[in-house]
Amino acid sequence: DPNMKAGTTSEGVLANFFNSLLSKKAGTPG
Amino acid sequence: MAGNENELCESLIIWLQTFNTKAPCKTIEDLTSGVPMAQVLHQIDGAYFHESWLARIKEDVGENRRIKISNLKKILQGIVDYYREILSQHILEYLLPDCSQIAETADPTEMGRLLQLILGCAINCDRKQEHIQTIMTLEESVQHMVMTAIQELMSKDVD
Repeated sequence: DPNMKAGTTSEGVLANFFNSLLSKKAGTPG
Repeated sequence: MAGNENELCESLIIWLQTFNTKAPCKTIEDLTSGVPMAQVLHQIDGAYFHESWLARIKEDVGENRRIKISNLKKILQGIVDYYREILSQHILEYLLPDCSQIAETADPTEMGRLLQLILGCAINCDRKQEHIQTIMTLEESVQHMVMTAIQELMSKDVD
């Protein structure tokens, strides 16, 4: 996931991680 | 490793507190009754963990280990069924927490496993957006531990 690699700061990593989760369809496993 | 597991458990308890449950949810001991977790599951998906499911969780637990274990087992079974029926995921047997150990020793490793599974319900349910946004308001160190817990869950998905 390119979004996961984009954030280099701790804050950026967290934001990218949770934003990528948000972008997954509701009810989609994992 | 034990330090990490304690930290993970503490962070997940902080996350659990965002649900403002009626039952106290400050310490690991508060959670050994299972009551706050059941109330959180009811908030996560009130249609699945409905009022009558919640009513099966005994509230006046005190120090009664037998009732604690019974509550925790009902909660764990509810979670396993939720993963299977709603999320179409199968939880591997070895990932299931030991309810007796949670009730008897408030073991942070086992408690952490249980809370991790509840976290999985929250971030995969229909209202996941709301839950993820709440996680994003937590302190950075807590967010890191929550992220680790989610990544660990994802790495163990089997289907």
